[in-house]
Amino acid sequence: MLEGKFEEASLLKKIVEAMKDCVSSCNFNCTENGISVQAVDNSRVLLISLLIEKDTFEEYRCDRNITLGIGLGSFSKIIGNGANSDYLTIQAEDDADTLGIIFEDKVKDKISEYNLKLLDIDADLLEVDAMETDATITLPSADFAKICKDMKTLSESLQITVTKDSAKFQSAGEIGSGSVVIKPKTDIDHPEESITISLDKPIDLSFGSKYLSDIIKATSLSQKVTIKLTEDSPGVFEYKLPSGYLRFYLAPKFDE
Amino acid sequence: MSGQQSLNRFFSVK
Repeated sequence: MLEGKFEEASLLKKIVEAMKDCVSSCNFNCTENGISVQAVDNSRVLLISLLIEKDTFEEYRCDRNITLGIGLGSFSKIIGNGANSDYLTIQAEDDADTLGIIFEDKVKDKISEYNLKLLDIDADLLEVDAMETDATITLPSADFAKICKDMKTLSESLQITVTKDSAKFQSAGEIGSGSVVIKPKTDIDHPEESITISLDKPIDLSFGSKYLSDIIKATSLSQKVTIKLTEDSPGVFEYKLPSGYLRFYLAPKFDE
Repeated sequence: MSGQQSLNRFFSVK
């Protein structure tokens, strides 16, 4: 049996919102250590890797490993019915064909229960474990979201170049071109505003703007995003959870 | 011109 209680429904809402426009359904793999998901979008360009560690939950138990096939659109509709501040418990028997979703209002004496029909999802898993990284950028997630949105107005591609002391985001299209350069910055009073850039090799990569638009839907999950780049490899965009992460692996574009 | 690569080029299926 699986039972996981979130302190606030808002966390699961944000996770599902960040995933549902990229993949319509995916398997949630539940073990005694927590819940993980790997899912790839239909075009096989963007991969989502989610880890919700046991410590994220107020209460968690999973007696036997369970795989829950979940339609994210339907899941989103049901969890949208709870208030952000509600306790949210997910519950499934070992051979369940439904997932129980329970909201508890912390002020009123009110409990709401829903059941989500589970799906049988046959998806292959990709081997993504070992990756070298040539450059790592950590910046405020809201800043990264704004850069992606602004550059998308110009082109369907965003070029990221990283040198020793700066990262440059640029786009060029029919109406013109634009660029944003960021440099490392330490803000002691507001550490969430700090920017770090570490580099082993200079980077020059281009990514599809429409996939970046999907990635930045995770912005509300974390004040920071970490971008790991390696020449001619997928970029990794990581949003940390209180205990765990939501990562996106995005295949780069190639120049002709 | 530029084209979009697939993740399949980089990751093998488990």
